[in-house]
Amino acid sequence: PERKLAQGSGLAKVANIIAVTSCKGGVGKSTVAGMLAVNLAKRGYRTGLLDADIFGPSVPTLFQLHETGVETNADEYIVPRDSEGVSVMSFGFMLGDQPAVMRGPMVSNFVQQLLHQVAWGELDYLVVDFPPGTGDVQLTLSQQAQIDAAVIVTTPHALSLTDVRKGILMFEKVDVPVIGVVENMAYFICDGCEKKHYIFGPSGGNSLQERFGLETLATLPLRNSLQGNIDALAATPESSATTDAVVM
Amino acid sequence: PERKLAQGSGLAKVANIIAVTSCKGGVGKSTVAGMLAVNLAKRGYRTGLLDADIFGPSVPTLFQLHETGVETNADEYIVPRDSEGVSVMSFGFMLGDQPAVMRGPMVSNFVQQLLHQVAWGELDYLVVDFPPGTGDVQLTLSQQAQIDAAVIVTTPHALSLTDVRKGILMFEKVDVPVIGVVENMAYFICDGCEKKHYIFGPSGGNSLQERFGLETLATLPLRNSLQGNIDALAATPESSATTDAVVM
Ligand SMILES: Nc1ncnc2c1ncn2[C@@H]1O[C@H](COP(=O)(O)OP(=O)(O)O)[C@@H](O)[C@H]1O
Ligand SMILES: Nc1ncnc2c1ncn2[C@@H]1O[C@H](COP(=O)(O)OP(=O)(O)O)[C@@H](O)[C@H]1O
Ligand SMILES: [Zn+2]
Repeated sequence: PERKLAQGSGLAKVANIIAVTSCKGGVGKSTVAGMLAVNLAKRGYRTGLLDADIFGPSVPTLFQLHETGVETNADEYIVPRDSEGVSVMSFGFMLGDQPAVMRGPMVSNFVQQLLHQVAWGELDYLVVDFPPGTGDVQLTLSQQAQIDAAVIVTTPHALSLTDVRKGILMFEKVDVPVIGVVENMAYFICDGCEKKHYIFGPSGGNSLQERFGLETLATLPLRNSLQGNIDALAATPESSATTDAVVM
Repeated sequence: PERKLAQGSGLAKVANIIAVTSCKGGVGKSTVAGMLAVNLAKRGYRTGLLDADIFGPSVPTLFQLHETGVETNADEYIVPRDSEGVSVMSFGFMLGDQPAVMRGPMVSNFVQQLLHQVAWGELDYLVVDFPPGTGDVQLTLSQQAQIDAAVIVTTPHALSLTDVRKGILMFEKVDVPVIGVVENMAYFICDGCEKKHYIFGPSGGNSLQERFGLETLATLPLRNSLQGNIDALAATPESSATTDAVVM
């Protein structure tokens, strides 16, 4: 799409910018963002992943990239790292293990850098991992990052229709279409006997469809010890469904 | 313990005030608080449960108490409701389904009411369900509520040693001893074949013991569809361990 970008923005040659969002923390939003990025790369798309959660960066853990330090090129753009075929950038590469301690204006400054000052190059898709929530932070970020479409990640037990409604309204304000919802931790299949367990209760998909016309793009299972196994997760059939919806 | 209470405070005859806290939302803190209160009541202690999470009240859902409206007695004290043998009070009884929309001073006003303006009567234990987090809100609440001891609820995947450290420091500032940690969602036992699954990874108990000398009071399993089944959850052997630690 036509972008209004400042001269020299690193986003200039990025075709599609997809936001992966959530109403609450801990629902697996970052995991889904990573999984989506890896899947897109596996399908041959040039893909980037921007970890925009300054206070809770997840990319280093997700992709097992624990070395700190950020490289800059001759034109002083930050060079993203390559992992599992995806160009990744995270504030976590600058922080290491320390939590970010800073106020609003400085945060927004760093986010601007991660968006426009990174040598993203020519990408088909840039996946942006949002900080959890549906407030002003997310609204501003949607505008700054020129988001083309958004996905909302939920779980059966964290689903709050009030919160989802807030999120939808927030995206409407900035003209960002919500492709749909990914329901994570929806069930668990025992590898001992194949029994399917709806541990956190029934899926919330129907009420989302009825209330908001929101489609459930995929229903992802609870998996044993996901830590650091983004490639294995991306290889699952359920994760393909999310990628299909984004690519179509 | 000796309490410095304003004249006529509803807390005047409450013997022990126990805070159930967490560093992040969604770890099952309210579930553990409810379970602890029900267990204490089952053991014959006169028990109260104060839902101090104004923005995210959980008691109505947990105890299936969906009628709104709050009763006051002749002395204009709020009368707590009786459920499963526990005297419960929650801002959710005033709100119903609507989320609270208010600022700091008003919140602190309502919390003061729920603490001192409720006819708690003579209680052996008052369990206070804190809002999630380890910041100023929790610090102020610890002081206002005259907390005698605290329990921290975690999960294997939400465990952040940095956050736990913040929480410990916060409680130290207000001289509140942390009894220990309850690790929730630690494993899942398939009822089809009895296989034990550590879905969210290994227990974090050892590092908590080593780093902070924090004891793990209980390791609670993931259970199928907990919603509204506080009594069933309280009846489990794992939940007894938490109650033992509080009572000793
Ligand atoms: N489907 C799943 N099965 C098991 N664990 C999961 C699943 N999805 C996420 N997790 C785990 O839950 C935790 C939170 O996930 P994360 O992606 O960081 O959530 P968020 O970005 O919403 O805070 C992580 O430890 C992650 O490995
Ligand atoms: N051990 C458990 N097994 C299954 N579901 C759980 C467990 N503990 C909590 N839950 C569910 O997780 C959700 C969050 O629990 P809650 O007690 O409200 O957490 P918090 O107070 O930390 O936000 C609720 O839907 C609850 O029923
Ligand atoms: Zn089984």
